Amino acid sequence: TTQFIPPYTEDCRTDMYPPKGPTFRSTVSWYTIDLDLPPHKRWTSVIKDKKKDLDDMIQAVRDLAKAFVPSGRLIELVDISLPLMLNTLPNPFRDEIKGIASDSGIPLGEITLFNIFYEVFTV
Amino acid sequence: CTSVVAEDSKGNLLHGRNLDFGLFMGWDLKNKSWIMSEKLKPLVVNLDFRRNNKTVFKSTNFAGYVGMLTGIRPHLFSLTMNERFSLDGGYIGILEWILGQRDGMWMSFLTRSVLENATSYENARSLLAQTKLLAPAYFILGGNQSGQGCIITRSRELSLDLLELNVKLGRWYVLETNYDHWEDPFFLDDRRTPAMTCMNMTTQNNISIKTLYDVLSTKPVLNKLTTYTTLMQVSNGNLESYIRDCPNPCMPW
Repeated sequence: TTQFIPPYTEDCRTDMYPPKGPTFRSTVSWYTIDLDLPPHKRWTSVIKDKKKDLDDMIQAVRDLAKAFVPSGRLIELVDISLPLMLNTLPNPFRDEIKGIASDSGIPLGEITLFNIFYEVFTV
Repeated sequence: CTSVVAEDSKGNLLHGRNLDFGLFMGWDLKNKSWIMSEKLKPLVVNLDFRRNNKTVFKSTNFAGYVGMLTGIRPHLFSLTMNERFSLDGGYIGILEWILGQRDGMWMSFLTRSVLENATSYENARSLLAQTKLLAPAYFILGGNQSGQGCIITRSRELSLDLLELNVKLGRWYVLETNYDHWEDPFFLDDRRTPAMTCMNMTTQNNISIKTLYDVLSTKPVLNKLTTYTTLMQVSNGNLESYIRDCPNPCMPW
């Protein structure tokens, strides 16, 4: 009965593996990242496949930013200031991020924001 | 997030994690889910990082994110990180970085650098404990030999605590959610107690990739923020991951 009362603590699950049923959505695809390639070319095959999903996620970030600042100034600030900060990041990360922005067509500042999400959201 | 490193009765090290992300980043009333968590799920990829056509490390990651949150260096160590919330958080580190104080490292860049360059479990532990960071974090590290598993609790500057496996003391697993292990978790977000209850019920004799997945599938360890589950075994270099859903009723975090 406790599983119907928050925090919905269940009896310990058993026989869930191999993954199946309503808690399992899908398996995960494999990609190779060739570290011998120049950093800006390493992510091209991943981004080629995931461009639309990446765009959808970034759009959700834009929508969230607009909910807080309806004028759109927050995203403008991201697009203007974060590319400047990107140039201070160490390589190969800097060039990989630039390559991802170039391959996806998503503004550099927004891809940079995604890559520093952790530091932004630890408060 | 919930991360576990466990040692089975034969001395094999197993490492599992649920990655939870997207709290307060938009709630979808219709689907009763977090917007950001749902948008991240299609971006989950497994990556095989190769040099000279040989695997250096493997990772579960988000497409477009160059840092690492989950990874394995086959036959050497496995590594996950969990978010550590603090008022002295990453935004202060970012501000310092902008103002020109750049002696700290971005968290996910450090984990990637460790996965790419560390030559042993001890080397990885030392780098994760000693490198100055821009944001606090928990690093959960597993090795390839009995006793090699630990939780490193980090502030931006210091390693605050190191909790290691100690089978002789009965500590055959270490488990981290998003709270310092020496303090009680926030009462509205206690995933530690159910996870530890299930680990204790499983017992060391029965722990395996299969039963670790069972533990990570039990609510509220599995919750609306859970994006993926990854299971790793350093001895055979295996990494497998699964995109997750948490059907109602399910905790939002």
